Amino acid sequence: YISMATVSRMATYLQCLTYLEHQHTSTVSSHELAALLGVTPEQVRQDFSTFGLVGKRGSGYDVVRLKTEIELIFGRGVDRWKCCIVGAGSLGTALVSSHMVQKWGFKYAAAFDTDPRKIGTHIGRIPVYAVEDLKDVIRREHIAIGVMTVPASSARKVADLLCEAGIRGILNFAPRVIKVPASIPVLSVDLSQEFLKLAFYIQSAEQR
Amino acid sequence: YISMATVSRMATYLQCLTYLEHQHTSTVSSHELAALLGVTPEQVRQDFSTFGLVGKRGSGYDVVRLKTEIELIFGRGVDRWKCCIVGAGSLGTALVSSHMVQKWGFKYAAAFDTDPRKIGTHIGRIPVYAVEDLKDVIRREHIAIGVMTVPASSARKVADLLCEAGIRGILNFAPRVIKVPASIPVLSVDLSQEFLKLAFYIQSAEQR
Ligand SMILES: NC(=O)c1ccc[n+]([C@@H]2O[C@H](COP(=O)([O-])OP(=O)(O)OC[C@H]3O[C@@H](n4cnc5c(N)ncnc54)[C@H](O)[C@@H]3O)[C@@H](O)[C@H]2O)c1
Ligand SMILES: NC(=O)c1ccc[n+]([C@@H]2O[C@H](COP(=O)([O-])OP(=O)(O)OC[C@H]3O[C@@H](n4cnc5c(N)ncnc54)[C@H](O)[C@@H]3O)[C@@H](O)[C@H]2O)c1
Repeated sequence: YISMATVSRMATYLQCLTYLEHQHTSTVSSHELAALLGVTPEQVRQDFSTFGLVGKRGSGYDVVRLKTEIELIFGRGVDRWKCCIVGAGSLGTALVSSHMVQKWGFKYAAAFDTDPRKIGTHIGRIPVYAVEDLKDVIRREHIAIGVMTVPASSARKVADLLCEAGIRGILNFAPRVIKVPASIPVLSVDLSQEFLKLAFYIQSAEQR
Repeated sequence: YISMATVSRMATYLQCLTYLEHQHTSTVSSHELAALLGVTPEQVRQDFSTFGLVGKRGSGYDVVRLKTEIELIFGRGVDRWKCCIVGAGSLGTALVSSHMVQKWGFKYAAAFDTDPRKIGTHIGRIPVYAVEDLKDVIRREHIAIGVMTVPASSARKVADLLCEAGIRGILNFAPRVIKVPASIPVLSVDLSQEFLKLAFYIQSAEQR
């Protein structure tokens, strides 16, 4: 069993390694990674040994090799993870138009909405379908991840639809707890936590 | 020095305690909090002792008292943290219209944009000003936090404007590293990390 905190750290290591690769850095030590993340070097070594990743004693980890190994842990390179957005409103549109997910091999294939003015339109090159077509499109396109950007009042119904359609995982932005079969992972995102963290950093910076 | 990972956990404990209070739970043990977060009970006790929070031996922590103590760590109740959005596009609109930040005492006071079609309009009750007015409005309204939802190409310029206006912290959504004086905390958010984490959970669920 691997904890959510460990998975979060591995995703952040991957981001740091991508940045280091971009800067043409060839090796990195557990001390340097620890400083980038704000954890201890022991924590870095413990995380990597959980996944069987080892560096060379004394010279640290090879950046490109370590990045590729961590990417495989996240299923990168296996097949492109196709995603769909349910709720083509402000947040849904911003997520689809930002190309940030492409860098890890995720790709949007469809959007769904109930608003007749949006059905039949596109967000960039992504078609907006009616919610009635959700099951057919998810099956036809082999969509793995459903991103929910609908109002809280529709969240449970939409989650049920996604599960019936055979979705493999759900990213939920609606402020509502959803209940789905245990075999389908759900990750809920609450951006207000980022504001809390920033408030903490402001207070510590101003107390110094 | 308190690490980013510890601050993230404290924000998540606060969310869990808010949920428990809502369910009328009166006490909680470090084991129960550990299970909710996916960390060890030792980690919970270590985090709380970092901030001088102690429970009663044997009967755990009082939910309401612990929640209030952690809220104070995040500056809750001090004064409402006023925020502004720079870039009143899809993401900016979604952030302002979602009421999730109000629950921690944050409040949007203004939005700014360069698009003449948006200047003079409102997002809900929040006025959209021209970027030229940024310094005056931030000073007049005592705005503490600047949220950047502008294209990457404008991120550095906007960060400079916010710093000159006397902003106390920046939440950056644009995919660009920004350089600001060390005294002003910057927190960058990259939602693609949530997709990576979900992909990991899908793989582990499907391997069982
Ligand atoms: N987690 C966070 O931090 C965060 C941040 C911002 C917004 N949100 C939440 O994200 C959601 C979307 O926010 P928004 O600003 O984009 O809202 P929005 O009103 O702009 O968009 C919602 C869209 O969902 C569509 N819709 C409604 N019911 C539907 C259904 N049953 N099936 C398919 N589509 C449906 C609407 O037609 C609309 O296009 C809200 O729940 C909001 O609270 C969360
Ligand atoms: N971090 C993430 O996970 C994530 C997710 C989605 C979008 N984004 C990023 O957020 C940003 C906004 O995305 P969006 O979909 O809302 O884009 P958008 O084009 O809908 O909105 C951008 C807004 O910024 C305004 N603008 C441009 N230059 C400006 C300046 N100098 N000062 C003030 N306003 C200015 C535009 O007029 C527009 O209204 C982009 O950089 C995008 O890559 C990040």
